[in-house]
Amino acid sequence: TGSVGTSVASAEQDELSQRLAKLRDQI
Amino acid sequence: MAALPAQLRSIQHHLRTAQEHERRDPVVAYYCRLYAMQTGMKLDSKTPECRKFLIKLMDQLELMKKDLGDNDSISQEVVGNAHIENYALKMFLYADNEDRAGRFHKNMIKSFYTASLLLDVVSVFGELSEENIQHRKYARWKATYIHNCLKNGETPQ
Repeated sequence: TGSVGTSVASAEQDELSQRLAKLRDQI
Repeated sequence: MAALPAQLRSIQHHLRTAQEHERRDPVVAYYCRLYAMQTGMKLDSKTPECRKFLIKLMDQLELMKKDLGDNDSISQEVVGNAHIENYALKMFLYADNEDRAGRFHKNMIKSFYTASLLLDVVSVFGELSEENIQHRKYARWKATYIHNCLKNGETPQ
């Protein structure tokens, strides 16, 4: 469904944000 | 790298600058890609084509950080900030000297333009100073102006 698709998209987005923060030693 | 999705077109010049500096100055290449990554995530990180592109870009950045980890400009952002700012200023001063000497050519146009792109990149370290904002505006305007003059066979003033 659309909501499953949205959840997958935001999880991947969070993953990118976390990887970016890690790259910049912010976590 | 995969083809750049249309939504991320505004980072294409920063990515090209990264590519051009891959061997010449990997620190410049790394921070150009970091800027492209941050900006790209703000532009569109939801559509599948952009996500795919940004994930590949992130893979590349992580690999670069691993390879360049010993470099202080990578491990300490404050050192990286100075490196990028100095490099941008060096480009700007070269182009400005050529301009003031009345020597107008492709290389100086590119130096003005690259200086303006690198001043965009400096924004990954925090808000740009007023001086940097003015330099960026001037460099971008000069690059466009001189490019147009040469294209039209006119002498820049």
